[in-house]
This record gives sequence, C-alpha cells and structure tokens, in this order.
Amino acid sequence: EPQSTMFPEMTPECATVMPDLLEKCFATGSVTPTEDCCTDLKSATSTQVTCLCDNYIANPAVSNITGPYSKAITTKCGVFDKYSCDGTSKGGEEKKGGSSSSNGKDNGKSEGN
Amino acid sequence: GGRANSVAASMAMFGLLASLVFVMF
Repeated sequence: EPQSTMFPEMTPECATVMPDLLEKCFATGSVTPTEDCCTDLKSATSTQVTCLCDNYIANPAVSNITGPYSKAITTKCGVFDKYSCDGTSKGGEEKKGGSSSSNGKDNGKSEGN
Repeated sequence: GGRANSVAASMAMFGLLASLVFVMF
C-alpha cells in the first residue's frame, strides 16, 4: 500500500533499490554527475530504472523539475536513453544477452532545452 | 538553473526519506 501520495509507486522493492541511486546521483544538487554515479546508472537493473522513472524522473508530481534535472545527469553519463522513461525501457529493459535489441540507438548527444 | 537543481535535489532527498520510511515499516 502506497505510503505517500507524492510517490504512489513507492513499492517496498523500490524503497530498497532506490536510495542508493538517489543519494549518489540525484540528491547532490549538481547537474554534473560523479564517475561513481555514472557507473551505478549504467549498471542499474531494470527494476531500479522502473522505480526511478515511476517515482522520480517521470513522477507527475515532480517531473517538471526532476525531469530536466535527471535528463542533464543521465545525458552526461551517456545513459539518457535508458532513463528516458518513455516506456521503451520502463520495466522491460533487456540489457544483457538478447539478439533483438530495438532500443540500441546511439545517444551521444541529446538536444538541450 | 541552479535553483531548479537544488529543488530537484530536495525532491530526491524527499524520495530518499520516503523510501526509507517505507523500508522501516
């Protein structure tokens, strides 16, 4: 049962996997991510991606602020596509194995604002 | 801008706390 109306998707599982990334990457107040943060973002599981999307990046309650902020961080880490929260990677991300990857486009540079 | 970033950081901290609260209960 959700504990907060602001974070309706905060499941116990999310509560377990989110703090690490939140603390390391999104609670710094800086749009320049650390190497440690980028490493974790790159190795984050689909569960973590889904939780971050649902509760933070694309959470309607905060996405107007966290969206651009997260975008800046994930873009700099080169993982914007993974955290685009557009439904392509949300929850169903397959990053290991698998010969049919439909989400493998290069995202070296994304547009600004 | 920097202000929005700090707000976003605050949101993250809030989320962090929310998740911790969830874990505790």
